[in-house]
Amino acid sequence: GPITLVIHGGAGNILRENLTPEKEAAYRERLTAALDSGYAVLERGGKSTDAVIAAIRIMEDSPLFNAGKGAVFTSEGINELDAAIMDGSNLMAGAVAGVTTIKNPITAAYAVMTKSEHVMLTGKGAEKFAEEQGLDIVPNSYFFDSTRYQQLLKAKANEKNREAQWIDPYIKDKKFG
Amino acid sequence: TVGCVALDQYGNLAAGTSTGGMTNKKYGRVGDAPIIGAGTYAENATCAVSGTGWGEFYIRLSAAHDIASLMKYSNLSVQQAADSVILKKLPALGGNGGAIVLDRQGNFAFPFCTSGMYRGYITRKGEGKVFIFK
Repeated sequence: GPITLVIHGGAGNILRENLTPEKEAAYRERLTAALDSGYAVLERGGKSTDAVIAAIRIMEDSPLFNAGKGAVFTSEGINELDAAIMDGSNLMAGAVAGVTTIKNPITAAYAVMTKSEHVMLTGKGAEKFAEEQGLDIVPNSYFFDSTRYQQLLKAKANEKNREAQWIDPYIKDKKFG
Repeated sequence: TVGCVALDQYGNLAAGTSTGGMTNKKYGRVGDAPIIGAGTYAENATCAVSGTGWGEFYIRLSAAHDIASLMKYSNLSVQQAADSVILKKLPALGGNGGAIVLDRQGNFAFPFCTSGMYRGYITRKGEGKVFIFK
C-alpha cells in the first residue's frame, strides 16, 4: 500500500521574522526526526498506530513543542498534559487528560485504548493506570522549560488587562497548541 | 500541540495528538486533543485527522469528525473536506488553527488558518518534506 505519514507540531502566530535561523533549523531537524521515526515503523511493515506513537514521542521528548517536555504551564505553574490516539481499522480509541507525571502521554493513550475497556482517563487515575502498565513516570519538573515559564509569567502579568491579551501577538499564542 | 496521521501497508489509518494545552489554563481545562472526534479521529472508510489550535472551537465543531463526515456523506476529497472545516467553519466561528488529514489512498492535506504551522509528510518512496510558514 501507499504508506504515508503526516505530522504537525502546532499552529499559531509563527512568522519568519520571529524565528532565528538557529531556531528554525532546530524545528526542521526535530520534525524530520519525527517523520523518519514514524516512517521507519511503516517501512518495516509496522502498524499505523505504532508509527503514530513513534513520531509523536520524538516531538514529546523535544522542548521545542507544546507536548511532553517543554509543555506550557497552567496557572498553578505545573505542566498538565493531554493525548489521544485512534485506530481507523476498528474505531478503537484511547485518551488521557490532565496528567502530570507520564513522560509520554501518547503511550498512555495507547494503553487506555488497548489495555482498558475505557476511552478516556483523567488526572490521578490516568497516572495510576499508566504506572500499573509500566509506562515511564517522571516528576513534573521533568517537563520544565524556562521559555515556557517566561510565557506563563507574561500571561499572568497581562491577566489584569484582558484587552491587552487580545492585542498582544505574543500572548495570542497562548491559545494555540 | 503535536500530532501524526499514518497509513500502513495493510491500508489501516491511525491518528494521534499530544499537547500541553494552553498557557495559564485554570480549573482543569481540557482542550480538543483528547476528545475523540474533536481534535483526533481515524476511520479507514474516510480519513485520519489530528488538529491543533484553539481547542474550544474544535470541540464545538467536532472538527475532526466533521472532516470525516464530509468525506463520507458529501463525497468530498481530503483537501476539500479539510479546507471546508479548517479554512471556513473554524474561522467563521471565531476559532483558528490547523489540521493534518490523510485518507486510505495516501492523499493528504494540512490546511491552517494561522500564520504558520509546523508540519511535514513522508510518502512511500521515503520522500519527506517539512514546512513551517505559509
